[in-house]
Amino acid sequence: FDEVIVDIATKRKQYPRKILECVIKTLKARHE
Amino acid sequence: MSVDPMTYEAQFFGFTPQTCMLRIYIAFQDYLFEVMQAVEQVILKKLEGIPDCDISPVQIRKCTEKFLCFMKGHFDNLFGKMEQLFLQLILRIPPNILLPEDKCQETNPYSEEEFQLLQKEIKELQEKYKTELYTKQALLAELEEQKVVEAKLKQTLTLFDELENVARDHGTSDFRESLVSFVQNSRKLQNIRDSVEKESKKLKIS
Amino acid sequence: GTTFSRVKLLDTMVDTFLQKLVAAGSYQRFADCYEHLHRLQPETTQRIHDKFITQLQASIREEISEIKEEGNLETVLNSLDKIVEDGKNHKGPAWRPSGTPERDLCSVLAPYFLQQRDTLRRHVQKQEARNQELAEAVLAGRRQVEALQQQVQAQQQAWQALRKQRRELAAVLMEP
Repeated sequence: FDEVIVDIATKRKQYPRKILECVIKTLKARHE
Repeated sequence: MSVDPMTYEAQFFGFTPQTCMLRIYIAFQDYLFEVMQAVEQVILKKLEGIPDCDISPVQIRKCTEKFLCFMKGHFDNLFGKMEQLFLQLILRIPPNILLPEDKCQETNPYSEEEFQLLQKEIKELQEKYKTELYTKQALLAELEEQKVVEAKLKQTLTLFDELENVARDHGTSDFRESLVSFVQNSRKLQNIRDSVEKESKKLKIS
Repeated sequence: GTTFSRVKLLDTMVDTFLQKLVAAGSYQRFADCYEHLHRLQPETTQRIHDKFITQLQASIREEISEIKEEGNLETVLNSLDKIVEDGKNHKGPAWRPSGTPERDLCSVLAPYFLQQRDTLRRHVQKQEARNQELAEAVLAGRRQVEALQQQVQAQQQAWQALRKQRRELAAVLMEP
């Protein structure tokens, strides 16, 4: 249970930024 | 009692506060046991050094267990209180506090519906932009076409102008009019010729 | 609402915990448990008890330092103090993850999509204005072509009339 919590929390912390990086790259590529 | 998984705290600390407290509890408890064990070892050594000592190791073990049991009780009670304070005051994100990585949730909250609308609008704008680009190409293509047509037409007009100029170069101001007057004059000439011929016939006859 | 240093509070709590634990494990209590030894050698018992207390405190303090070291706890707690300080004027409960990542992501991505939308809007407006100019130029060009066509037509007709008259002339001249 504890590991699951830490895993989820870590993803919540890191994934938005990672997803954002991909989205920004996609938007830039689409823009170009 | 529902367990508060404290996921938001775990997001900040990288561990769950409960695990942290468990880690501290186990460490403290281990030390308590270790020190008690060391105390017992020291006492047994001391007793070995006392001649005719009637205290047996079993008795000492009983004393150790009694003292440890007492200490453990207090230890758990005190640790429980400390843990509560830790979880309330130290390893806790106050409810009114947002972590930096979540700032955007407050600066520009966006619901799923709004987000879908936004994406729909972007799609429409992209289509519109494409249409405008096609329009631009069509307009530019027509402008190119117009240039060609205009050049052709001007070329034709130039041709006509050159014709005029040719005529003018040969003494006639306006070529067309001169041709018209030429036709009229030649028609007069024909009439004169006809009348001359008629007269000469009359003369022959008489 | 009062701001405090979490690191200091942690140290205070551990100190308090130790004080109370030591108080619970008083010499009196120790002597009661080890009464035979206490009766036989009270000084030794006292020394052993003192050693017990000192060792226990040292071990626990060392453990806390290790944990602070391991989890970089001081820096983390100080940064939490800062975050709390910065957000202390925020009344009411702050946002928390909804448990549906897609939903939570919307606010993260929205600024960038809004930026894209504004850029697209600008491009569309610029292109529309540009196309407006082009359309006017095309209309003017059409008018120009039409005028030229009329000119050519007029010239053509005049020359055709001329050609007709020339034919007449030829006919007249050719007459016997």
